[in-house]
Amino acid sequence: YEGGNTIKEMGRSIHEIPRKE
Amino acid sequence: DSCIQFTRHASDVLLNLNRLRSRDILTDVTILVNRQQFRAHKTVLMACSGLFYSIFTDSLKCNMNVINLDPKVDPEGFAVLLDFMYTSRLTLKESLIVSVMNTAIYLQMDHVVDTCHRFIKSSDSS
Repeated sequence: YEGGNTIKEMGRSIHEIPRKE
Repeated sequence: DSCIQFTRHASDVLLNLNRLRSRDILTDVTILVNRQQFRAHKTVLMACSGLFYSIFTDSLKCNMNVINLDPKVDPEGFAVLLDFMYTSRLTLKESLIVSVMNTAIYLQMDHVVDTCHRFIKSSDSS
């Protein structure tokens, strides 16, 4: 990433696949 | 202009890949280690092990769905390394460290081999 500022996002980024159906 | 960097994305992706593995979703290879079977994703194996990278980039072997490892490989040592691939956590127990290290050498996982060496040296010195 060139230029600008980087904002750190601490939360989840993607859905969570369940352990078992 | 700015960039949003999700600090936990890598671990979220790895967690999801490990959930796919535990539910046998899109796993595409069975690794046989002394009659013990381990299901996994070729891409994750290739990303973590030089040996598996060589096997699955080989046009003659890339379609193999069952891979037999050398009979000298310890299934427990392999299990520790496979879990490491999918969790980034390397379980190092005194009773297993040598077999984990030897399996890491065989699988061409050099950084893990170095870590095992350091662990053995530090436990010897302590």
